[in-house]
Amino acid sequence: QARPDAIKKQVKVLGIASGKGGVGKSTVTANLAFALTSLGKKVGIVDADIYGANLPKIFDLDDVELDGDDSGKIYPIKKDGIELVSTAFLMDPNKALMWRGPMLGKLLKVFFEETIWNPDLDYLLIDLPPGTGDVMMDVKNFVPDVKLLLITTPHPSASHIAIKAGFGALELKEEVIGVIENMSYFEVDGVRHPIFGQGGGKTVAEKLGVPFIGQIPIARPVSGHHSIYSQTEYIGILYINLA
Amino acid sequence: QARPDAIKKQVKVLGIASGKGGVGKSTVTANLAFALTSLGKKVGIVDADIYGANLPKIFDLDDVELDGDDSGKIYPIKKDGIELVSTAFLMDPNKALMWRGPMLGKLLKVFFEETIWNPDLDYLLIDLPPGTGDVMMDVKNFVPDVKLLLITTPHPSASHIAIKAGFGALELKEEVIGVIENMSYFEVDGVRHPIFGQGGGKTVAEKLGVPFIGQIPIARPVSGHHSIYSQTEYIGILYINLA
Ligand SMILES: Nc1ncnc2c1ncn2[C@@H]1O[C@H](COP(=O)(O)OP(=O)(O)O)[C@@H](O)[C@H]1O
Ligand SMILES: Nc1ncnc2c1ncn2[C@@H]1O[C@H](COP(=O)(O)OP(=O)(O)O)[C@@H](O)[C@H]1O
Repeated sequence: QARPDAIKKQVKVLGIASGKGGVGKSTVTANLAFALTSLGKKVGIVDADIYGANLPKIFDLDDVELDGDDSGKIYPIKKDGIELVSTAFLMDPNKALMWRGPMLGKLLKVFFEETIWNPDLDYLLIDLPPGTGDVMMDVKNFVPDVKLLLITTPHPSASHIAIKAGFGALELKEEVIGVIENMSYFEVDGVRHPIFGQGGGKTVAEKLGVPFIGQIPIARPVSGHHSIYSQTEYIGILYINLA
Repeated sequence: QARPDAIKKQVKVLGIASGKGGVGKSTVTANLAFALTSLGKKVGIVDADIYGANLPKIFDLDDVELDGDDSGKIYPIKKDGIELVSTAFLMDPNKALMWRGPMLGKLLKVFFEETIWNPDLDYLLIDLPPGTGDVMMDVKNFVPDVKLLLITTPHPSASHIAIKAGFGALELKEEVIGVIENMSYFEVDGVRHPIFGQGGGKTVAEKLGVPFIGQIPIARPVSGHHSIYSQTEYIGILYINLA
């Protein structure tokens, strides 16, 4: 089964998944996009975290109006060199709160088939909702060869549920290429404080039999941003695993 | 409209709500329960966070079997002096991932009408799913006078969505008695590091026109627990607001 025309064959499509909310999945998605851009790659993001659409806030986008062409296709918003579409740009997310199945499918159809992505895109990142639900399943219908990065924190309450999400993805025959442990420690004066515990990332990777890709510390944002951090760890992750 | 018989008139029912996952809603629920217990109150918890049922892990409860009486009613699990029911005790939560409307309603019926709560219960805390969805709406059908505590972190990406959840609750005519800001800072050697930003709690309280109840810092767990912290801030919150 082929991809939609809107997403050319060479585009690497990466879904960013998690077991529960709040592990930093959207933040990691944005930071990976920044890191890829700094390596010269062209990046698009689909904010498919429909009820918790968070990426517009991360990119400081309020009151955005989408443009489209005459055929009803839409242009993504371009910010900091990255292309982005989000439910939040299409409608009042409060209305989305009651959506199920068929409506979600319609949304994904807009994102994947009716969005005019840069034809030279290298990467399309998909910020998935936490857990394994309709969206994770539907994404495979549009991009059968989607690869997933699973985000967890070190804490057992997050890793516990990340393992379930990982198995859910594997059951859907979606490839989980690795686990990233986020908010692994907070470093002050050379001392690393494991605020949210330790070991969650490695545990998830071992239980799922997938690579443990790396740790990202709790970081202070770079100036001018509230959610973009020093790119060192993210670039490291990309060099090792995705480039 | 009256409450179900299983929940006596004198029980104070508190829903713990949030805009997005990961702000510490379940952790705050557990810690408030511990604080109430230390003040001599009898406390029950309904873990209604159906897809993200996290409280069993917080209470270190794995492989739990529920007992019931001959009429098919169930006894809550008692741990650390607190009574707890959770979807996770009734079924494989992975099966719950595909549930909607009517099935959720059945679950709540079990929790509110078919659970044999301690007749001397002082407080029943309800760990709600993040956001405003079916569960928040349905809870009002069982406990019309439920009062909500709204949890956020200092960060705009959390407060932004907490405000929406708050307005959603107010539209359902559910009373939001106040906002708690969790993970407000991490204190090392007397220095308070605002790891997740500042101001989120106050912003939510102001926008909703409800009291800002207090801040809870990022804390290290007390020995023997991974999610229960020093009770000072929680007890302070209860004395000021709920006792
Ligand atoms: N590495 C990090 N360092 C500091 N704060 C972080 C980090 N990753 C995430 N955060 C913060 O944690 C919170 C949750 O992140 P978010 O991306 O919204 O999670 P999710 O998408 O999993 O719900 C946000 O306030 C975000 O700014
Ligand atoms: N005050 C706190 N100090 C330190 N860690 C906390 C605090 N509150 C929550 N946590 C941790 O933050 C993570 C998210 O908390 P959780 O209660 O699961 O959030 P939610 O129920 O909102 O999804 C967990 O790893 C939890 O242990």
